[in-house]
Amino acid sequence: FFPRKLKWSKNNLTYRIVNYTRDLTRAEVDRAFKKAFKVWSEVTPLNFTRIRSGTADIMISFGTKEHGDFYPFDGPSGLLAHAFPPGPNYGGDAHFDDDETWSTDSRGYNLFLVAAHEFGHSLGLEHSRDSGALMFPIYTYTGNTGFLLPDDDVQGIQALYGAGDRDPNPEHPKTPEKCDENLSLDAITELRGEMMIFKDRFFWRLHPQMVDAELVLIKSFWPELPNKIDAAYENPMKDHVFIFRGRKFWALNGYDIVEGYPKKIYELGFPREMKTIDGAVHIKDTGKTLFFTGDKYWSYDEENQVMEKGYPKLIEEEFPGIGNRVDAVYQKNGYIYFFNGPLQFQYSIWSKRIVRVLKTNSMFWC
Amino acid sequence: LPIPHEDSDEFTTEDLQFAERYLKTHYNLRSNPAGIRKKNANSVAAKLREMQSFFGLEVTGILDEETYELMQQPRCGVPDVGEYN
Repeated sequence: FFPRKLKWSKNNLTYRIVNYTRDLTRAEVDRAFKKAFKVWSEVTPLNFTRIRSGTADIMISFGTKEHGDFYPFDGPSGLLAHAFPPGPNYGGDAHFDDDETWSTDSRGYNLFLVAAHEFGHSLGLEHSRDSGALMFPIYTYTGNTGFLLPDDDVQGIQALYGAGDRDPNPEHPKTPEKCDENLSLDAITELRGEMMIFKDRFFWRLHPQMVDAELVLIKSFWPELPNKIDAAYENPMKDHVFIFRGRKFWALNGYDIVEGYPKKIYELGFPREMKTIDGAVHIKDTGKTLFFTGDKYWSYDEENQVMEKGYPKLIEEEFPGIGNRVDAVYQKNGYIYFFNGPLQFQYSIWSKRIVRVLKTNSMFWC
Repeated sequence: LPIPHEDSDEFTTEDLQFAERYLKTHYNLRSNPAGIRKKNANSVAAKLREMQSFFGLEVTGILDEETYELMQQPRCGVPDVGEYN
């Protein structure tokens, strides 16, 4: 919050779009702002009405450099926008830097996302230190459809105005905590020597030379990838990371999605009726990739690009003791690490047995 | 420039000016009025510490690569509420 918890003393607020950017059509700008207000009105009793003349509570404008409020913008990138906390005159007003390239997708700065953040300030929210929150001060692209206001922002705005009675999506995403006792994971892979540990909308980057894991939104690296991925593995020979979600899978080469993807998992040789893959791990020594789905696993020959004969097999038969399902899996130094809920099992490929049971969050030295 | 970095070879003068501007914009760093200097006070270091703590970086009060990298990312510049009031 701002000092003294500044807020509006009324629930019916007006806004006016004073001018437009040339990057988008007027209709696109109108839609972006309307949608951005809706983010906040859905979780509070606040109502926003657009007016086309006179002074509104929230005056919205595009400007460059010094634009009349003594808080100049700085040209392309850097500062994108700013907004004043609730109050008279400039209070609540939101200004957007027209030296930026604004877009309705991920090609420029997404106007809807920036506007939703700025209107948070207009309503009384300061910056959050939760990197998954809308009110985190650094711009991150979070996808173009189905935006869900993160829980941290909901807690903040409802502390000021209370909850509304029309929230169509009461499930607001929380930012995962790496040291959560009950932490479970979606997928794990290596990427050029780093570990990437996927959970919900995020992944943690764990570099051997970094002391702490960095939490990053999946969309900020790969805008086209879905959230909540099922499985991932690296094929270092091809310098590709493969990402699985539902029946589709993508091949990544650094920041780029390899041409021709996404593909369907049946193209790998799985039965057409198979819906998801729970975990995948590439075994460098054999050149085989193991896919885990339900209580079974498959072996894929990367060199010949065929599923091996004799599969699927029961997980329990080959890897006794790890349970009958796998959330995520990776291989390192002759061991396969299987994750199942809050536990991980360290399995020795050489001695074919579990050598250690650890907490899932021990990945992060918790 | 009052950037408290003893071994600042890695940053150019422009980098240091950029960092100071960033702290002035987002952390209300005030320029020292000419001729007046507080003893034992280094407001740049204090503001850097404030910023590093907010973003969960290692809090050193010294401009390092990680802090500088974060400063370069596109962000919101909510006007300072104290000044606004």
